[in-house]
Amino acid sequence: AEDTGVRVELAEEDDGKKTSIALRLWVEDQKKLKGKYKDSGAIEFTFDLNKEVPEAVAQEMVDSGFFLETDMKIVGKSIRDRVALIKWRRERTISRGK
Amino acid sequence: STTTHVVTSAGRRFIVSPVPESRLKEQ
Repeated sequence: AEDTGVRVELAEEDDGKKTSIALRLWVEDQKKLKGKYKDSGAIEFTFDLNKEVPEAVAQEMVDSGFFLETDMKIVGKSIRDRVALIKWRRERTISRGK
Repeated sequence: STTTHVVTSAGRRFIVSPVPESRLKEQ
């Protein structure tokens, strides 16, 4: 995935079954953000792989004051990339099992 | 503890904690 300066990782091991997973997000390179970023630390949250939209979580982070509106897209994309990777890994595991 | 909890108006909970230094890129 593209280096957005925002890192998103699993906050727990993926058992491949749960649809709601814990993710942790933090800014690795604040120079890649457009707005001035107040270093708040790593933000942990749960994300439903089937129901939720990464951009909506990014919007909530903006509303909570973690990021500026101008960086919402980059945060949303970072979450989206990680979620896509998790889904891809799961599909690969399932197809291997067949 | 330096961990804080933020609950958004949509009911989502964010748990904020310091990033381990080993996980930060050199600036």
